[in-house]
Amino acid sequence: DLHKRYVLSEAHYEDPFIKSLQTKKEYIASGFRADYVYDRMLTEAFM
Amino acid sequence: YRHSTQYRFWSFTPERLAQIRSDVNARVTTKTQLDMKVFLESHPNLTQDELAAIKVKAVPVSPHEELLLVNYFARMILSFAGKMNLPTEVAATAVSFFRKFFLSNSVMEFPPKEVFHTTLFFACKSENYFMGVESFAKKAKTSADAVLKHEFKLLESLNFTLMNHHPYKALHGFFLDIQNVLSGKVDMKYMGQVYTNCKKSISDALLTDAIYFYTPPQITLAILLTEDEALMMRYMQLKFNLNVDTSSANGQKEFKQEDPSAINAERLLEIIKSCQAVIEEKIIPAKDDAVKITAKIHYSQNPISV
Amino acid sequence: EYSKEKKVGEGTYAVVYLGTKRSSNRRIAIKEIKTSGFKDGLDMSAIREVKYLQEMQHVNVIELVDVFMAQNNLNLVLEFLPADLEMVIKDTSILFTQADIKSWLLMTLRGVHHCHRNFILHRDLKPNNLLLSPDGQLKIADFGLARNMGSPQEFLTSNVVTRWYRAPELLFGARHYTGAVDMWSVGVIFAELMLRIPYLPGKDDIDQIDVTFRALGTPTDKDWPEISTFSAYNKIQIYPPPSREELRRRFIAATENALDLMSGMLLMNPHKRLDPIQCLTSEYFLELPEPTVPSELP
Repeated sequence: DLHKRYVLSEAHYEDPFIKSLQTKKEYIASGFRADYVYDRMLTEAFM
Repeated sequence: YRHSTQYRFWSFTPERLAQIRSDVNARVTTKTQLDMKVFLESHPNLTQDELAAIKVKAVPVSPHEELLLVNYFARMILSFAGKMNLPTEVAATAVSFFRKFFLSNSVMEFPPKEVFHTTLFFACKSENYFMGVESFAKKAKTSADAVLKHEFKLLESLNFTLMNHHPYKALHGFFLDIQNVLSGKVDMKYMGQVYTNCKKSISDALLTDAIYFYTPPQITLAILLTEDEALMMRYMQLKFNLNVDTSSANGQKEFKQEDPSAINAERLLEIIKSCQAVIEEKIIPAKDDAVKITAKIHYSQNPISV
Repeated sequence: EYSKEKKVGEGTYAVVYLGTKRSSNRRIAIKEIKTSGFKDGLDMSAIREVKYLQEMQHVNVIELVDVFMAQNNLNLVLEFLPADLEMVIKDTSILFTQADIKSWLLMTLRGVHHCHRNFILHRDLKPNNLLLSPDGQLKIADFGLARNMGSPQEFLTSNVVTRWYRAPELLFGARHYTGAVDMWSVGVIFAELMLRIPYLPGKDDIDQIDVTFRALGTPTDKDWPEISTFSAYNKIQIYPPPSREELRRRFIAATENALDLMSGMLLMNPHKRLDPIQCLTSEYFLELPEPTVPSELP
């Protein structure tokens, strides 16, 4: 799907839950990526 | 989504879904009537009263009664999963498995009570929330055998399709995209409350047939429309280039499509509104409905007990 | 509809037969899932195989042709794939070129990309799970360890991926990892295709950490923030990362772009490790030699 119906713009997202995970050491060390989470949720919304 | 098994095997028109349910009921009704015939032939000494009682009480349940009973137990799955502290998606998958099971099996063949725990346990496994059958049985106050008894039948009735796309992730996605599209115009605290309310409404929607008629995003937008029409409309206008043409004759808000190449927003709005209507058609059977129907099933499957 | 003609393999939870789909006379493999003896009902590996393969139709992912019950056993009907990449790598009588390597890597990355864009982690990529069809197509198989990419709050198990192909974050016990663990495995497979011997063959989980860091350097908090929070981190040996020269010596036939791509897949910090799209669009696939056409692969 070349034309996704959304623009992933992390700067606009005020997502307290995800943002809190991004600051946790074990999440950072594991390679946790907030943008992967956002991408998945947006894909489920626009599929 | 069109490649998903949820779309390919588990989306129906309302007519088709009604047909499926009545076919299942008809199959078992025929069998029950045949069994009844055999029973009456093998019990020639029944008195007139007994015969009359059997004729009245030992009758197969109707498709609607089946639907009531299935919905009653599906609702119980959600509350039971809550008590077991199972994640939302696991509970949603259990409801999905349970309701799909009774699209190819009748409550007269498989007592919903027996399938109840199997769908919950299988949903835990399918959603990577694995717990041993013994500890599950203990929490559920049943036996491991009872939990596993219909596992194969369940998997087969699911047509071996286990992946569920529930509207919860779509809700999270729209929660993000609304912030982007309406950036600076939404109060985040308020949005948090909207999100929580919508999540609860999604769980209720899983108990309706909307999940067979619409896609998860459509269900989510329908729930958002119910939750906060103004917010939803503003989002639709900006996102899908809907412009509100208030000059129309009958004063009714008409939506004109500006950029036809994008999603057909008018069409989308129609779908969302029809989805909203289906979600609002909640079937909430009372406990004594369930008790009566269960008794009827018992009599129809065991006329001697009448 | 299906015949089981010959038993070709037996694992912990399944027996594999060769057979034929009668209506089309198509050769197929039937994975018969053992069901007795599993106290928790149907085995998780079987559930995963069915759940994820049903959702994917892609030339570089093994096709699940059908599923059926018979004699209370669950049977997965899969496409027939007679060979795998491990066989090819080990069989030194088979000569293969840089173009062949590029072709196998391209097909592997396309398959992994399809899994990841469906938010599915494979979690057991290794040469003998990359099967080869008679027409040369490479297909990712064995989804018994696969799972959906985690929801944010979930804790995933770190005890996944066969040891030699296991990413450093998994070796340290990470619970919130991403598709980067699959990319690491592909990087190690790429190295093995060029060397024709396993690249990071640890003897056990502890040795695996040592072998990995001896070959690629021990990461520090500077290049991998918070790595020192892993409890196992304090007990490891510190090795310098290899110089570019050293890498060239190890992979003498590799081009600069090949080394860049491999190094990108083997970046220690999972945040920075290349994802499938970055790999597929890398210079390596734009430079000569072109990847061998699958039907001409050995």
